[in-house]
Amino acid sequence: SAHGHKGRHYNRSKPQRTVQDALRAVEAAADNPGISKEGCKKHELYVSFRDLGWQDWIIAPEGYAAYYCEGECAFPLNSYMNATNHAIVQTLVHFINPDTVPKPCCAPTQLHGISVLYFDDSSNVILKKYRNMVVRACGCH
Amino acid sequence: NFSVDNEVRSSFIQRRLRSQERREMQREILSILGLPHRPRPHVHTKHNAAPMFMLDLYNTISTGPEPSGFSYYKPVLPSQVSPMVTPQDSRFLDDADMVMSFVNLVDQDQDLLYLQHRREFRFDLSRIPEGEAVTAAEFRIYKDLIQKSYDNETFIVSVYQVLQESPNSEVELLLLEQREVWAAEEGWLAFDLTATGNLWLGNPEQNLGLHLVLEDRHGQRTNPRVAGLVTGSRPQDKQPFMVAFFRANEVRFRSIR
Repeated sequence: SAHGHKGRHYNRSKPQRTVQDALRAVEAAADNPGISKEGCKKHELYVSFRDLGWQDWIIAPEGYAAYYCEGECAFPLNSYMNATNHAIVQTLVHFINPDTVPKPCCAPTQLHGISVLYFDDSSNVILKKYRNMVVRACGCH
Repeated sequence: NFSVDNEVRSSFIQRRLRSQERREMQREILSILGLPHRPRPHVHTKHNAAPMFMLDLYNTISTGPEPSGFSYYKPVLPSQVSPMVTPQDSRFLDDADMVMSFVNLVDQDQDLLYLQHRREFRFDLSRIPEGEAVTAAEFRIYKDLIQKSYDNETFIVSVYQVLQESPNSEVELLLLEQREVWAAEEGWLAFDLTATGNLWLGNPEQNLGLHLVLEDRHGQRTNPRVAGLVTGSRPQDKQPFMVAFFRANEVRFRSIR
């Protein structure tokens, strides 16, 4: 916080202890990689307009590779997970208070668009650009 | 980047969806596409002029580098005459969030209309979502080659916006564009409708359509077919249509379901 200097000086020793606790918990988690789930990464998902039975109104494309992000954002947040600095802080705070503060979220960090060509009810044709439809990269936020 | 991921068909592991899953997936994708329901077009031939032109535009966006390991699905255009996308259309496309083609609602194939020297065209712009502004619009009509004509024979094609019409009085018209065409010319003629399109979008009650008038070199009004103008629905790949390029004024959020 940019404000609240009083609060920062007040009870100064307590946060230091809790951060130390968090770091110990981080070390413990890092020492037990076997129990950790799969890390945050991009998974394949192809949306097929043909398989959805929409060929009578969607002219193009036949479908598109959408992808999605899934996996755990837990320490060690290595470069593969493309974690932000905020994600690292979020993980620390989660260790301090795991019941109320969630872990960082595995979510898209890069998104791209597609365009879809389709008929409307009046047989007019619409070409629409949809932004942020395709996951390019995932990361921990 | 609208080019790379379009038309990608990967060798993803496939699983057949159960009926319920399929319905849910359809609902989700419709929501992502911003559609309240699945469109049910009464005519869905892709060989009409407007869908072919739109497919040309789509392919203009979709031609990009192909990432390795992916096979591409490319819609194949029929081999008939295709409404060519001009460099100007490509520029309009770059600025647009949405492009829409409109079919002519006036039945030009009625025999009685062939007696008249003007043609009427109407397009329904009433279903455009709010917040979309027309950045460019064109009326497109095909001109066939006239075989039996003098080399230097020319015609004047005039496109008018209908301002007012009532059964008891003359139709009030506003000249939008006038163009001289050679009898030997062949191809698509595009008339600018940008201002008219914006007017019709904001004031649907003023959308009374267009009139096309053809005059020969002596100033005599004549049937547009004499100059090779295709005003009817045949051939289907040469039907006249309107195309409009839209840009969203505001960020639209999907409603929470």
